[in-house]
Amino acid sequence: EKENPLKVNHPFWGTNIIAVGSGKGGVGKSTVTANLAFALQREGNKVGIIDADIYGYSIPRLMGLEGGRVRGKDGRILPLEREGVKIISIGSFTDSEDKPIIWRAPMILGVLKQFMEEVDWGELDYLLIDLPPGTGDSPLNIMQMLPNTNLLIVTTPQASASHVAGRVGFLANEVDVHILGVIENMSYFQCSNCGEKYKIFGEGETEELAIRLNTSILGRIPLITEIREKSDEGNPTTLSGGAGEKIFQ
Amino acid sequence: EKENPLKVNHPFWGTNIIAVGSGKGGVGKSTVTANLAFALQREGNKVGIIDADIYGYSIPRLMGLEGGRVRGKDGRILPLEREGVKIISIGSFTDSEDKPIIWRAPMILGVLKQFMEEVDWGELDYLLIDLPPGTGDSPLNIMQMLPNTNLLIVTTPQASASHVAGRVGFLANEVDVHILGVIENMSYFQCSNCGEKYKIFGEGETEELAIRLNTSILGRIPLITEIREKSDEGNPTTLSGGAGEKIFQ
Ligand SMILES: Nc1ncnc2c1ncn2[C@@H]1O[C@H](COP(=O)(O)OP(=O)(O)O)[C@@H](O)[C@H]1O
Ligand SMILES: Nc1ncnc2c1ncn2[C@@H]1O[C@H](COP(=O)(O)OP(=O)(O)O)[C@@H](O)[C@H]1O
Ligand SMILES: [Zn+2]
Repeated sequence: EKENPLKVNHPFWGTNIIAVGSGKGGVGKSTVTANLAFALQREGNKVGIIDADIYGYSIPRLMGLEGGRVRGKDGRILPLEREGVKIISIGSFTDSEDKPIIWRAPMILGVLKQFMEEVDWGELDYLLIDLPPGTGDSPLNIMQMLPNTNLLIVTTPQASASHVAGRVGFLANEVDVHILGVIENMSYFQCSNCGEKYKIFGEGETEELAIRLNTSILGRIPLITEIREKSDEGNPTTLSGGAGEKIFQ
Repeated sequence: EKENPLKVNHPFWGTNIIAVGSGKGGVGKSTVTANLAFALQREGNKVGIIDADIYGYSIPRLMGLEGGRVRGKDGRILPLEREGVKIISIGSFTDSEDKPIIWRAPMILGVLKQFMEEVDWGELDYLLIDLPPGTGDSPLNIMQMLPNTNLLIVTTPQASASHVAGRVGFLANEVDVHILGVIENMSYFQCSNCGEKYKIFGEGETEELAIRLNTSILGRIPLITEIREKSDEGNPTTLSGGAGEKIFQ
């Protein structure tokens, strides 16, 4: 009998499982995942992250664990760690960021199944799953692998982003995954010299998205240069107490 | 014998074929494709666009052809048109933007083969192909379907974008697709109130990308609210003579 990659023998009883999705890439999904993980950890929770974006993995770099290599112990995979947050990503298995990964969909599900079954997570209060972009079968399958998975949607203010994010929400509804809410990122930019605010990417679409999906907007994050700077350094904002910290709490 | 979707019987002899790719989503790849098409058309060229981003199609909306439905005539598919630029997109076949498309990879290649073989393009000077995001086999296969395809890479200043864009460049090198160059988008934001410039997404990474891929930076586009506004209206900047027009020329 062929193994069904969607049937996972997992250790996450009592863990809050939150898949973070966006549909469209480049909206800040991974940045929100990394910052949310640290914000939850600072409140005293044990947190893990599965980087399920196999083709566009970015969690290791965001967490400052870019060069880290995964090791095994007694047949189990040891996750990498930063300030107590545990992460597993295909990026920690490959030898260089420049080499494209070309895997077929079934292999990807097999790898994710291993991330869920064979990694030595210990007890977790929260497991965040950074979903791949797109609205095809990949995010849909991943949301169904673990029981009681919730979905957190990240979008930016423009219609082109919220429409694609909406498709992920529709997918979640079809497989009875509960939608926690929507986070709007890059909401506006404020000039630090004169205080003028600019809604570069527009406004009003996220409200419509939340209504369409019968959910609520959990927060709005402005476009802040420091958030990008800290991410590039591998030091998510919440970790270094920067301007973004208050936002992510 | 199973049909090989990568063997396409096409009518594009003498046409310049430019695939536009980015690896990471949300960097402005489709915006650049739509604006480039109009800039080329304004110089007197006949231009067509294939929206190969099946899961995240956005060309119809960008071109103001969102509600347009594709029709057939004598067994051929008639492309939609805006100011003389012809487009074909899966978005013009589906009934609603909110419904996710869940197709397996072979079906997608079959659809793209039809876009190349059965659409009544007439004579074209340029065919632009808006590639799907990602660095998996999908953009790789599409770049190989038509002979003499060139690749134009769109990226934003941050390392996380240029690293993923680099993977698409490596794929192109592996299958002898010529890289035309790199366009850096969202290079900076300038406050229209006091003139202060902000490099929100950083700088310097695109230069390194161009060196790694042995190619050059063809242009830089700042973050301009009007580019997004016009895109949302379905009126690419070059069409309406806005601030972006000079940039895209
Ligand atoms: N609120 C923000 N302000 C400034 N830069 C941001 C913000 N959110 C994300 N970014 C930057 O935008 C880029 C895209 O974010 P990323 O998390 O990689 O997006 P995704 O995971 O959706 O592809 C990154 O360079 C990141 O640093
Ligand atoms: N230079 C720019 N200035 C302002 N907004 C931009 C710019 N380039 C792209 N955008 C906006 O950013 C969003 C993402 O662009 P899009 O072309 O959809 O990206 P991609 O095709 O790479 O996913 C769109 O809302 C678009 O209007
Ligand atoms: Zn100012």
